[in-house]
Amino acid sequence: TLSDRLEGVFKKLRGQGRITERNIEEALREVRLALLEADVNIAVVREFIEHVKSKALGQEVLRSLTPEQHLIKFVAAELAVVMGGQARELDLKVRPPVKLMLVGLQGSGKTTSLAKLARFLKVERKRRPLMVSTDVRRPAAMEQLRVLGAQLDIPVAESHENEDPVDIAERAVKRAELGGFDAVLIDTAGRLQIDTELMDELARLKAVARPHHTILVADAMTGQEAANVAQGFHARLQLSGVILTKLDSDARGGAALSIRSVTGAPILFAGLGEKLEAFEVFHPDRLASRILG
Amino acid sequence: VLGGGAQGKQLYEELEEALIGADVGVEASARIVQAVRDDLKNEAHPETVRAALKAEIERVLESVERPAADSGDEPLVVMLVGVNGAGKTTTLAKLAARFKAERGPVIVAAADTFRAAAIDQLEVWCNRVGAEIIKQKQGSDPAAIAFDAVAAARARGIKTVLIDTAGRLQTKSNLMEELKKIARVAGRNLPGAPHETWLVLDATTGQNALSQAQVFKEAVPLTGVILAKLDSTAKGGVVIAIADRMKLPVRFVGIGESVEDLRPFDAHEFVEALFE
Ligand SMILES: Nc1nc2c(ncn2[C@@H]2O[C@H](COP(=O)(O)OP(=O)(O)OP(=O)(O)O)[C@@H](O)[C@H]2O)c(=O)[nH]1
Ligand SMILES: Nc1nc2c(ncn2[C@@H]2O[C@H](COP(=O)(O)OP(=O)(O)OP(=O)(O)O)[C@@H](O)[C@H]2O)c(=O)[nH]1
Ligand SMILES: [Mg+2]
Ligand SMILES: [Mg+2]
Repeated sequence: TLSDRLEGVFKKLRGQGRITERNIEEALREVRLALLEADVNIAVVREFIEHVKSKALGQEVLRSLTPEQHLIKFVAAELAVVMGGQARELDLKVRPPVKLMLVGLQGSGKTTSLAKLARFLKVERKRRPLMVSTDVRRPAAMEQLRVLGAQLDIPVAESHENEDPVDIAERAVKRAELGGFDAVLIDTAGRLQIDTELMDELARLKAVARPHHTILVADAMTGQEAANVAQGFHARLQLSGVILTKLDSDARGGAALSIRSVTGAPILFAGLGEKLEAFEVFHPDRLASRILG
Repeated sequence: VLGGGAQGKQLYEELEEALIGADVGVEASARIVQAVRDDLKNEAHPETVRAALKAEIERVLESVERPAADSGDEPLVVMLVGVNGAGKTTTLAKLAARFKAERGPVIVAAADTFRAAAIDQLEVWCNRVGAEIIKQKQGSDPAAIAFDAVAAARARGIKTVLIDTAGRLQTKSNLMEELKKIARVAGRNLPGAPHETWLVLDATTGQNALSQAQVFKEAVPLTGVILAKLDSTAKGGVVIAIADRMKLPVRFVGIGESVEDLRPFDAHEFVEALFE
């Protein structure tokens, strides 16, 4: 663990005489390694280590009897702050229906998370959500959402694979506005952030449907590219939040720090399993200690 | 000439960072760079160093390549496994099209009986590529479907069986047990089956891929990896450590969502792309 490695570093440093500011560098090198092993993007790691160093932590650590513990607590606290401090509320205080659009890479967990979020809104926030799939590409994507809607007894708006995704979304929003739904959740097809045509489609979808929330659904086990992917979606769409899925894996989840660091968007929810109940409000401090390992 | 001075050190550091940025991993990147450094004894032009590094990675990847299993007169049974959303079902469709062209009719076992519309999804693909699907309703025993598919292929002289399985995290021991059972039961019908079991890895996955390979290999006899979504900006560097530590070859790479977006793995091409 990082704790053991830092202990080793400080033992060696004490053996060399008093601990100085300069040999905190060695301790921070261990932190850097831990973050890289946790899949945090290398440029994000560089920035974070600089940030930690500049907070003049040397002083307090030097005076501590257990500097490795002090450093870890400090770094974990800094990580939690960078990741958004406390758990963030999804802002639903808009004139209904609140509209949410989920976007992200192929297979990240959008369709499942959309159903989970709809269930959360219904059960935990007493809303009447309407779900809609604009995925005209993936075989049986619309059927997948229909099956989930049936499991949850949550309505799914009409959609056909030969339609324009924008028309599908527009019709669903209209139905929500007329039919007493106070939330519309829009599922989109997975796509690469470098696919110009599909990113244009998403931008058009956003311009017409005008969602209050554009949420990136990202897989917690994503590696170095999490930073570029998030950056790509954010630049085109202005993300308002993130859902991190598959946190029930043993992936360290460094992607969360990369995503948060490059977009500033809050991580709102964590996907913790394949069942629709496996969904909770995201806690930055918990993930911070998991990332450090 | 670099020598061991600051300039040389900086080049090696930059190369190590490039590898880390490609998801090769901290430990594997350091090891590879050190191996090249020892070999060149700190006396080389940047171009020579870069070429040596590429050659070393290529060597690691090629050293574990081996031909696919030969099932003799029996059908070749291939099972696809991997974590949720990695690209198994889509990859299976691509493989079905390829095997059909190379070996004749293909039977597909729809052994993901859990996820919403999983069977529907596979059925659309089978219709598109002209492969026959063996399925039962959602919730039925995946091992039974695998068994039926192998039995059907043997009864009708069909040369290829492809088994789709549900996505599962390697941390879920009950799901890993289920996977063991699917493989075991397939082998009960045809000893030696599944002859090939390929782990489908999402190229955007980070270091967890290594743990996936390790734990899946404990459950079933993995014989290779398929790297899907390599058309993304991710480089898939995780396969290097997987090759080095687990001796698992990359069989194919997925480079898109259409049925033709599958290539046999080419180590040289892969390494070139790693440094782009
Ligand atoms: N273990 C686990 N599996 C999850 C989680 N969220 C989603 N999944 C699974 O991940 C797989 C992919 O989920 P989907 O919802 O189909 O992903 P998607 O982003 O909609 O995929 P595309 O539409 O093809 O881009 C499915 O097997 C889901 O059951 C999670 O939090 N934990
Ligand atoms: N860009 C790209 N997308 C891919 C590739 N392979 C699969 N996909 C997409 O990834 C998503 C998930 O693919 P699936 O085949 O459903 O993945 P899976 O592993 O079967 O998922 P589960 O059964 O839910 O675990 C789909 O949107 C696919 O179109 C690829 O090589 N490139
Ligand atoms: Mg989907
Ligand atoms: Mg599948």
